[in-house]
Amino acid sequence: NKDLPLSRKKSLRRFLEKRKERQVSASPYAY
Amino acid sequence: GESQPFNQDSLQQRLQGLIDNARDSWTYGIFWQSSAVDYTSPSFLGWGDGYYKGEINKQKTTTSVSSLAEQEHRKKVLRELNSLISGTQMPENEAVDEEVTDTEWFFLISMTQSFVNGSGLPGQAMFSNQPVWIAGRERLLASQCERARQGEGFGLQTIVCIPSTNGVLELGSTELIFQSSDLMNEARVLFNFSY
Repeated sequence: NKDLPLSRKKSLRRFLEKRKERQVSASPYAY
Repeated sequence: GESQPFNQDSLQQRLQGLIDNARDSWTYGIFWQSSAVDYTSPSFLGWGDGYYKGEINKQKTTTSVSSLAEQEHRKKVLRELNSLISGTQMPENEAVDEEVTDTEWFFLISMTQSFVNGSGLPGQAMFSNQPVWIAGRERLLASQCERARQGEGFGLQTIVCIPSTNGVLELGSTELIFQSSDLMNEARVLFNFSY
C-alpha cells in the first residue's frame, strides 16, 4: 500500500531490480 | 573500531559487503533496527534493511516445494509490488514470469515482520545480548521461535542473529553453516552504529 515506510520501499525496489538482473543474466537469450 | 554514522545506504553497503565477501554462502541478510531510545525504554525490532543474494548452485526443480496456486499467489503479489514502486523506476504491470522461490518469499514477508520485547529469534538475541546460531533443519524445527520454524519451511538450514548496539543482524542460508567467531566479530564491528 501507499503507506509503506520509505526504508521498506527502498529495500523492495532494490530487491525487485536485483531479481530482474538475475533473471536477465540467467536467460538463454542473454548472450 | 569506532561506530560509523547510520544511514540506509551505508547499511545496505555493509550488508552486501559482509555477505558477498563471506567465506560461506549466505542467502540473505537483514538488519533489524531497534526503536529503543535508551536502555530503559520498551523497544521493538523492525525492518532496517535487507540484502537478498540468493542461493548458490540453485536447482530450479529442488528449491521450491510450493504448489501451483501458491506460485500464482506469489507472482500476483510481486506484480502488485512492482506496480507499487513503479512510480519511480519500475515499468508498470511488469510481468513476473520466473518462479518466486521459497527463500525470496521468506525474505519478502520478513519486511512485514517486527519483534516486540525480546520475542522471536532477533528479539531473543537483542534481549540476551548473545548471538543465536541455529544450524540444521532439525534444530530450526525444534526451536521455540516461529521465525526459525518458518525459515525451515522455506528451505533454510541455518539462521543466525547477532546483536549489535542498535539492532540485530540476521543471516540465513539454505546451506548448513556452523558457528564462526570471525563472522560474529566482523558483524559486530560493521553494524555498530551511532546516530
